[in-house]
Amino acid sequence: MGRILAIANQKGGVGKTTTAINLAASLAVAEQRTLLIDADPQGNATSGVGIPREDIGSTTYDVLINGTPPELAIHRKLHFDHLDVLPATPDLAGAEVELVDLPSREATLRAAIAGVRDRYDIILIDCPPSLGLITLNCLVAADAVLIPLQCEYYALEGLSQLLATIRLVQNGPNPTLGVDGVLLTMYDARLNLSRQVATDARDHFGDTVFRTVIPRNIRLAEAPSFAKPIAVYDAASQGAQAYMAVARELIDRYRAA
Amino acid sequence: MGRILAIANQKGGVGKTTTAINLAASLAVAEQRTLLIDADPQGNATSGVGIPREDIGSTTYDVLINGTPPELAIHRKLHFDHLDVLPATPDLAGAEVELVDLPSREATLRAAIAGVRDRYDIILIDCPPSLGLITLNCLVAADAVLIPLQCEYYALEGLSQLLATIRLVQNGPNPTLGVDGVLLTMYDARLNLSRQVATDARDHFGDTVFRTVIPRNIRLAEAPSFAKPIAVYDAASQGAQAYMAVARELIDRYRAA
Ligand SMILES: Nc1ncnc2c1ncn2[C@@H]1O[C@H](COP(=O)(O)OP(=O)(O)OP(=O)(O)O)[C@@H](O)[C@H]1O
Ligand SMILES: Nc1ncnc2c1ncn2[C@@H]1O[C@H](COP(=O)(O)OP(=O)(O)OP(=O)(O)O)[C@@H](O)[C@H]1O
Ligand SMILES: [Mg+2]
Ligand SMILES: [Mg+2]
Repeated sequence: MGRILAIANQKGGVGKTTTAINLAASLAVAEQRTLLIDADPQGNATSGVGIPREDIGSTTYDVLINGTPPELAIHRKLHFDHLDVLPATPDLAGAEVELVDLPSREATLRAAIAGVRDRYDIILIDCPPSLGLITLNCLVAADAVLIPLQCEYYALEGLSQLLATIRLVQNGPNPTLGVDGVLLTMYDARLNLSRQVATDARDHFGDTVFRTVIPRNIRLAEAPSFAKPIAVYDAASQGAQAYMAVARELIDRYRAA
Repeated sequence: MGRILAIANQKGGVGKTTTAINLAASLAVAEQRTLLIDADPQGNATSGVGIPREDIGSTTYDVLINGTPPELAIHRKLHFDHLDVLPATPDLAGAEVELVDLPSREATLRAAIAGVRDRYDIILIDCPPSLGLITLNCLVAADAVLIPLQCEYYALEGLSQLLATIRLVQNGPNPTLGVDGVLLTMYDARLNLSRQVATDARDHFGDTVFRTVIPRNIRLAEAPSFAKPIAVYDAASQGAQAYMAVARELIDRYRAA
C-alpha cells in the first residue's frame, strides 16, 4: 500500500518542485516504486522531470475534474524503471474554481487516485504555492506532509499558517494526516541567516527535521533546463548526493516505524 | 492621479515582495507619495515593511470584502514621510472563494481603492504567487504590471502563462493594462544560468527590461527579519543601491512618457 506524501508549503520558491522531482528520482534509484503527481498548474515538475509539452495527453486536471482513470494519464518509467509521473498543465488552475461546487470537494483527488495506490511504494505530490482547494485536495489525499523549508526569514514566518491548515485537515477530512519530515533547503553554511533558520527549525520540530540538509547548489537550478532530475544531470553533485541521502533517510524512517 | 503598479508573477519566490517593499521605500526616499498594498494572504510585505501583527486593524480583506474605506486601514508614514501601507493578514485567503459570487468580481479592488488614488503619485500592489481571483483583481485595478523575473529556469518558463493572463485582462476588464517593466532579480554574474536567462529576457522584452539588475545580495534576505526596508536596514548595500536605481529609472520613464 503506497504511502502518499504531499510536498507542501504555501511560501513560494522554497524548493517544493526541486524536492518532488529529485526525491522521487532518488527513491526510484533505491528501487522504490515511485509515482510523482504534479498538482501545480505551473507544471514545473512535469517539465523539470522531462515530459515535453507535446507528449502530454491526459493530465492531473482530467483525473480531478473529468474522471479520467489515472493509469491512462500516467507516464511510465521516466529515466528510471521505478519512476512514473502524472503530468500537469496550466488548465489545472481552473480546478480551483470548478472544485468549489462539487460535493466533498476537498476529497476529490483522494478518491481519484485510490485505484493506483497499490502499484507504488511511495507517491509524491508537488503542491502549488497556495493553501487553496488544490493544495487542500493534496492534504486530504496524503498520508503525510513533507515540508520543504527554505533557510530564509519569510519561509520560517509562513510555517505557522501551513501548520494551522494541516491541523484543520486533521480535525476534518483527514484525521490521520501526519508530518513525515521538514527538509531544510537552499542551506548556505556561510550565512548567519541560514544557520539561524536551521536552529529555529530544529528547536521547533526536533527529530522531524531531516538530518540531511539540501545545500544551495547551482546544479540543482540548472537540471530543469535540461529536463532531467539531478541524479541524471549530475549524479556526483552535492545536490544529487543530498537528495539521495534524504531518500535513504525516509526509507529508514518507514522501515523503523 | 497615482499610477497603480501590480508586482505580479505566479512563480513563487521570484522577489515580488522584496521588490514591492524596497521599490516602495526607494520611491518614498525620492519624494514620491507612495502606497504599498499587500494583496498576498502570506502578509510578507506587511511584516517585512515593519507592521507588527498586533498593530494591524483593518486590512486588504476588509477593504475588498467588507467595504471598509481604505483610508481607515492604511498605516501612514512608515519609516519615510511618503510611504503608506495597506496591510494583509491570512484571512485574505478567504477572498479567493468569497469573491466568486460577487457581481463584476474581478473589479472589486479597483472600485475599492478608487477613492485614495489621487493622494499618491504611485501605488504598488504585492501579488500572491498564483493567477487566481486576488491576482486578477490586482491586474484589473492596475494601470500596469511590473514583472520581477528571477534569473532561473522555472521563472523564465512561467512567463508565457503570466503574459497570457495579462492579455486576457487586456481583452476584458482592463483594456489599458500595460507592462511598465521586467526586473531581473537574484542575478549572479558568475553563473551561466543567470546570464542566459538575462539574455533571453532582453531578447524577448527589449527595452521593457530595466537596465538596473537586482543582484543576489544577502542583506536583502536579512532585512525582513529586522522588519525594515533595505534603505533603512543597510542603505550602503548593493541591494539598496539597486532598488534606488530602479526607482530612479521608473521615475525617468514616467517623466519621459
Ligand atoms: N538547493 C538548491 N540550490 C539552488 N537552487 C535551488 C535549490 N532548490 C531549488 N532551487 C532553485 O530555486 C528556485 C525555486 O525552487 P522550486 O521551483 O523548486 O521551488 P517551489 O517551492 O517549487 O516554487 P513554487 O512555489 O513556484 O512552486 C528554482 O529556480 C530552483 O531551480
Ligand atoms: N536579490 C535578492 N538577493 C537575495 N535574496 C533575495 C533577493 N530577493 C529576494 N530574496 C529572498 O528570496 C526569497 C524570495 O523572495 P520574495 O519572498 O520577495 O519572493 P516572492 O516572489 O514575493 O515570493 P512569494 O511567491 O512567496 O510571494 C526571500 O527569502 C527573500 O528574502
Ligand atoms: Mg513548484
Ligand atoms: Mg511575496
